[in-house]
Amino acid sequence: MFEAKLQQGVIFKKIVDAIKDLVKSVNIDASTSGLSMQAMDSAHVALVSLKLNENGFKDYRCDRPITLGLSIENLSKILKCAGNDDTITLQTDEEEPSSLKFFFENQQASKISEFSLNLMSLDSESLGIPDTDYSSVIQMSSAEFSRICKELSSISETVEIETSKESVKFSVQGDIGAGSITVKNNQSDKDVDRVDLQIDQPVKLTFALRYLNMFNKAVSLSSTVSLNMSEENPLMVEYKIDDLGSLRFYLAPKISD
Amino acid sequence: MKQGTIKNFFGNS
Repeated sequence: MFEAKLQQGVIFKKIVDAIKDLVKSVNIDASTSGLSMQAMDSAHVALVSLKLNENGFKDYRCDRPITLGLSIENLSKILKCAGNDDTITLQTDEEEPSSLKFFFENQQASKISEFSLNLMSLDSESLGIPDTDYSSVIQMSSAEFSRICKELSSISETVEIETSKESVKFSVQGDIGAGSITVKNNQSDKDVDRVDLQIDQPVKLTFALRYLNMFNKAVSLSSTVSLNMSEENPLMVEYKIDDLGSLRFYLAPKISD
Repeated sequence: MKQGTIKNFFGNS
């Protein structure tokens, strides 16, 4: 028996919205400790890693580990039928399920929707993501980071991110010209202005803005985002989801020819 | 510069 009930179903809707342009199909692994998912985009440039802890669910039961192979597009179609205030319950009784049941219930418990989504058997290629002590960690407003990426992507396809003890600089060079946006360490009380820099070693890496813009679809999951960088390492962009877990995106940097 | 891939950095587990 597997059953997971989310009090705020809208969070699940937002997660699926955030990853649906990046990955087409995923294996969600359910275990006693919660749900996890890892998937790469078709070009293998970016990787999505989702972890949802059992404690974050209103009800959670998973008697034995199961793998749920899902088409994100089809999952998204079903989740469109859930209201933003609904609870969402995922359920299956089978040991090797061929479908996953969904229950959506509104706050008054006056409307209950039930769907079943056919599952797929997917070859999963799980990569060992090393635990990394990142040499530059930037925590800032997710909306502000999203705005910077969007603005710069009209000038160039790539952005160079360079950290120093005091600031982080986003630089672009394009056909029309060049520019940069520098964000300084700022211990403001207001979330939108606050920028926390933890720089053990400065780094300078270049990334494709197209992917960063896709990651930023997760902006509604968290008011802050953390950018974790080390030389010769993929950028890790993390959105923490309250008590539930985290959605992480990894992006391989541009490398020398 | 060329685009790196995740596999350039993370190995198979």
